[in-house]
Amino acid sequence: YAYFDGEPRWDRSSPMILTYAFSPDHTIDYLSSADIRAVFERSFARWSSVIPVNFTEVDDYYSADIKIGWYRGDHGDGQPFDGVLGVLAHAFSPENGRLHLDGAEAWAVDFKEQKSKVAVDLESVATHEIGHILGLAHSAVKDAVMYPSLSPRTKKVDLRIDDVEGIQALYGSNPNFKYSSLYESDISSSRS
Amino acid sequence: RKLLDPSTELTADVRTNSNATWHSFMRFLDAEKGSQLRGMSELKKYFQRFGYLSIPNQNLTDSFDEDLESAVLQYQKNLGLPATGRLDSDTMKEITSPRCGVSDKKTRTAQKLHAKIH
Repeated sequence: YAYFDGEPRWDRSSPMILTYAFSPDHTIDYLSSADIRAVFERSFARWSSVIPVNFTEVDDYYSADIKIGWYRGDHGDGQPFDGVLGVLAHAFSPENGRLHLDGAEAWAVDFKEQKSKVAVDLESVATHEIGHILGLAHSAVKDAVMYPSLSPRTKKVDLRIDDVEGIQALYGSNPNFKYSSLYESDISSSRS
Repeated sequence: RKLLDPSTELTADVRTNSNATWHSFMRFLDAEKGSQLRGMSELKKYFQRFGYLSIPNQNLTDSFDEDLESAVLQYQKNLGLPATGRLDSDTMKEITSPRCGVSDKKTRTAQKLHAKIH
């Protein structure tokens, strides 16, 4: 795992609660709002299960800590999107909170419904970008959620030991977290 | 008879994983320091974008120079690929894959502490 320069992290009183909201203007219309919300709820919950940080969705986009939206091309943050595939999404380090997804991608919540060959799993990308929002940079571990690339029609949502060790070094461990909840292969490779 | 390009097999493999822009980089497969290939400056822009090259745009040439070799090596190291310094098939497959737009630059890999019992 790796961090951004200076190892920035959210600095709030414990128990830490971060709010998130979806842009009312920059969204996609072919996935239902309920599906999108469910995907992000699960993605945030994965990180929440390993660190003492809770995430709550709020309606007020402008006051939320984490602002989520879909954008196309140049959208004013100096990091233009490039159409189908290429760059899928980006997010900013703490405590910026912006999480942007490329509106040109064929986002999928279920590959049985989204038949496109270039469909991209929303939950995998959301989980990865939340890692950036929290302060993790890209990992060299191919199986880690924080590895930078993701093939179309591929799902990679489970945090691996590299992700967990990285984020827990920043925020500490969730008292209810158990290593046994991770992949057995991860645990054995870590032991070795 | 049309001759097959040496990159054909790999090209087919990554076709569904790459977009048009990055897919065109497949023509640089197996290039190494000293190679001179038209359009190499576009690949340099890719490395520039993701934090591996800091050469100004106007100075980007089509030659596989020392700076590019060092960028390729750093890229391979950062992404857990074999460090060959060449645009080998593993490296090209990764370069043409869709990815997160966050730069790989300005990251610090955590060093694990090693304790000794005295």
